[in-house]
Amino acid sequence: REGKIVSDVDGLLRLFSASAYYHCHFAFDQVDCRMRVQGQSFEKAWIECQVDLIKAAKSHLIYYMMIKYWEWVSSGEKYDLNISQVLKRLAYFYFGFIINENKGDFLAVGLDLTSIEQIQDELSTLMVELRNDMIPLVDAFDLHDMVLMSAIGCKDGNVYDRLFNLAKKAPLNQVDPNPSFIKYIKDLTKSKL
Amino acid sequence: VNPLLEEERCKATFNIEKLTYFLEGDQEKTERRRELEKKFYEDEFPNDLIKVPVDYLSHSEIYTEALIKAARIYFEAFNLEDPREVLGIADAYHYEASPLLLHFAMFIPALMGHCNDEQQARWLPDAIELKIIGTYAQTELGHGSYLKGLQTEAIYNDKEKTFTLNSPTLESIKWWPGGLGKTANHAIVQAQLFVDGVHRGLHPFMVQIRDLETHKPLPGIEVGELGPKLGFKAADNGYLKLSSVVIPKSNMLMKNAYIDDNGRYQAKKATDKLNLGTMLFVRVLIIDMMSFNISKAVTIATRYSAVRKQGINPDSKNGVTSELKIIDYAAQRYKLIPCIALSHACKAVFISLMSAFKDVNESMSKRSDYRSIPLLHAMSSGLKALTTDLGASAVEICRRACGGNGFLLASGLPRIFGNTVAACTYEGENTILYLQTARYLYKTVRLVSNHGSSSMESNTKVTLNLKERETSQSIGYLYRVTRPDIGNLGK
Repeated sequence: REGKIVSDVDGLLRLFSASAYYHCHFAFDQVDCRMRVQGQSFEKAWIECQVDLIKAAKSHLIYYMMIKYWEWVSSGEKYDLNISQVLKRLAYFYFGFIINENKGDFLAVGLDLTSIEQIQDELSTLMVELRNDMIPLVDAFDLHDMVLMSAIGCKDGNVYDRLFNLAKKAPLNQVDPNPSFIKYIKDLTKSKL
Repeated sequence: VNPLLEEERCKATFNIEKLTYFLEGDQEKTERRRELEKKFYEDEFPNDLIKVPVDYLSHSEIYTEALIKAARIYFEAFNLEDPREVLGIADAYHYEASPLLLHFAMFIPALMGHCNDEQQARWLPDAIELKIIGTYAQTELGHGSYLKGLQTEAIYNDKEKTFTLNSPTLESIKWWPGGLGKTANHAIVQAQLFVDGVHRGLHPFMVQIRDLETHKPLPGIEVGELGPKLGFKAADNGYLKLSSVVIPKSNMLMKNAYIDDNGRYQAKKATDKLNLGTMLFVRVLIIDMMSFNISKAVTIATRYSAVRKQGINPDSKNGVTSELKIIDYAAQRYKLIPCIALSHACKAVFISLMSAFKDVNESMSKRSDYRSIPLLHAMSSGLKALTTDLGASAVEICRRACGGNGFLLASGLPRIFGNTVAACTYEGENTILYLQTARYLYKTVRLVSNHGSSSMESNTKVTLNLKERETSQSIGYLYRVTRPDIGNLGK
């Protein structure tokens, strides 16, 4: 296939809308069929079809989220070219990721296996392209160490020092040997049972 | 700074600082946030409270510490030009939530949403100055999302001009409100109203639950804390049992419904839609919180992945074997990159919904136009569910991406997970919320397909006309006669 799939955002959004359309109409038909053919009340049919209805809602919401995500990413074009480039790359990855993780939803609306394989290839390429920007991307969230409260995610990256220092502060480490061990276990270790 | 992280930071293909401004809206906002962080986290708030690492504190100690912080934060807030600025700082600073969270996030908004002007003048200033501390009590021990099933009663006595509130059964005890257990002295209680023996549905009432001097529970009030939870350990979620508690007529929140001077019940027509507006606002805020929580988890996991090494580097040179950073494994990147993107996607959805919410609010207040509320309600409900589901999964992926050290509370990840996964349940359990979205979609498809049976007519209230719906970006595609064409992606 000519051209990359994940960067053809218009095409991908059509694919997401096709999937949402399919699941919404499928759920509708399920409810409708139970009412018309099986004579169930609307309330009964609704309860019986909840799994399909939830699937329909999720498909619709993911489509909506992708539209809004892309609008936001596109707004970066006027702001800064380099930033726009990395945000777009990240968005392409996410579009492809959603399709790869939910293949069935898209195969159901006609996506072919060749396209899925191509998407997987493109994801591998994007993972390489995004590699060097991963730390800068999370640094840009600009989260204060007091907000993260994490020994392993601190800004200075001194993970092992912090973990070891925290371990030393553990209340169990303040008294050694531990009085409970002496009281309950020590005699047991000497017994000949 | 660990040289491994410094090395990573040098690889950036873009200006990190500029991306921060973009994510936050503009440079001014970033600078102001940093100024406040410095004031609250570094200068004014030395961490002298913590005698032992926070993860070793008991439930009571966590609550006590959160109260000390809350008092200091809100005291400082009054020295700021715009006290609202402190709310974001406070949210982040209370890593196990604040006992005052519901006071600011629900009690005050509910006063604004449900009180008439006179009542707002009576309670709002005191609430803002913390002279009264409140919470919002709706859910009961045996009833949650199904509001019609709530059993707490408010019986009007026209002779005395009072309401008598009761929890008639064990399952009707109010259960879950944050701050209710030990902190609040007032609660907005949702109860089934009975006037002259006629049931008038669910209405909000202001109930004082503790003495303002002694802070002891008032007669007829049994109140306490629920017990330890997966997250939000300092939120003192509580229970409340009401036994013949009498409140004056003026304590019914009367913006949308009231009892007139002749003892007759009066209600505005759009009450249900106005109530939706309050819920909608909170759900939109949750989406922003998801973006924030995911950003925290993925920052921790990505930085750790750049420091942690594991396995032999296949590119080792000169016969010297070196270890590979785990960020260099494709499997690790496949876990982390989508989480970064998801945080951005949630932020984008929040911006869009908040803008729609403002438009709808304006339509309601200026033109009494409520037509857009059902669509926005359906979308905000579903998107709260979707983003919290995806958010909880993303945080768990980040936790696992950090191996055994992600299992340590010191990693911060279990705490973020606890606080994130809680959002799948509060403010509407996610399954219920997806079904609310589904109901709107069902009505839309039904309208297009024209498959309706007469029994469905009463269930379908089309609030936007067909043209408006077709042009609405979120549902327009459903108006196609055939499924959208996927072009060359299919056979």
